Amino acid sequence: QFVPPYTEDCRTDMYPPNGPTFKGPVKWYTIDLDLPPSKRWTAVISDKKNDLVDMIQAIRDLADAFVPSGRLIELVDIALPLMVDTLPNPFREEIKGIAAVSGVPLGEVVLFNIFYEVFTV
Amino acid sequence: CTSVVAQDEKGKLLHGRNLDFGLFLGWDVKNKSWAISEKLKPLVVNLNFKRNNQTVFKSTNFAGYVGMLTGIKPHIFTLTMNERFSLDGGYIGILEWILGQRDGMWMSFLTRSVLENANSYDEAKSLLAQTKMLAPAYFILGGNQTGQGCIITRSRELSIDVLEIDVKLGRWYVLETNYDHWKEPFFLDDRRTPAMKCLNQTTQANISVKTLYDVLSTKPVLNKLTTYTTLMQVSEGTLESYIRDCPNPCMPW
Repeated sequence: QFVPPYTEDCRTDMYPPNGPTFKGPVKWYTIDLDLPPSKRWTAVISDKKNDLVDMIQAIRDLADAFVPSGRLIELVDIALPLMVDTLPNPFREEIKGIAAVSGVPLGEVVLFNIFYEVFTV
Repeated sequence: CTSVVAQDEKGKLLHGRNLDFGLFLGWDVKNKSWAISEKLKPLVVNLNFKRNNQTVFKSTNFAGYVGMLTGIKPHIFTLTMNERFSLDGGYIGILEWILGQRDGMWMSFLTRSVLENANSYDEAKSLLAQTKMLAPAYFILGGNQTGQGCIITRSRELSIDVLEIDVKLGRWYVLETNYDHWKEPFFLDDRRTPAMKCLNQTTQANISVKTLYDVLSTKPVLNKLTTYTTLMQVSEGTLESYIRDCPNPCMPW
């Protein structure tokens, strides 16, 4: 596994993060577990709504590339909301709250949250 | 992904990880990048989960994702998970779930439950090792006592193996990418060897947040799929995350 320039000698002095491999810091948010689950993510999703919609759109485009008829997304939007009520709480209510605040269809928020299992396909 | 739990010479435990995701989910030819990886980067957030205004745990997440991939229970344990590929995969777990067999846990809901409810390294370890899941995974867990660092290799039903830090054997760190540690990694995706080379070159005497970040910044440990790097120190209760880029030339994975 030594194929320069795709691999390199061990880097040093990269910290504190700087230079072209550092794209930026990460913002902090508080999640208040005393709030009802559906309300916990409001602040985060209000801030990140456009980025979330953007990312979901990229997954839609990908799905449409595989199934141009759009049936795959239709399936997600019809079937996965039926599945959300089988998920355990508090995740079920938190996912519904995220869909409500972001305006992203519930099925697509569910898909985002179970992507790990789906992706193993 | 690459996760490391390392113990320095004073017995302090450090936990670092690169979250690599988006393989084969659309390649942007113009920018030489993975489409989904680039869309995930703006969604990276650090979260402080509080109850009665007290921190319960902290995590790095993609906004909109309620499960956990990277987290710290300050002063108690640190946890990351890496993807494990197996024919007995998540799609079988999903089919069972749809057919009504729902005794397994979705991976990221398990990690969230452990961070929220477990109150010791040993309790976290047994939950992660014994809970039935819908998909296989690697759990990389660090504690707050010397020697408390392990990789739990999980199938859907069982804990296949637990590899622990054992300084007496010279194993002052445990490292996991996305392959069973007792097998050779896929030769076109060997991030384990370069990471081990750099950790061994660093030596236990010099391991720190700074040098751990150097290891996670070395190609191909850093690659086109790397969205963020997280560094955690359980004794200080700190978690710091940085969004990453891998300038060309860079391995696609």
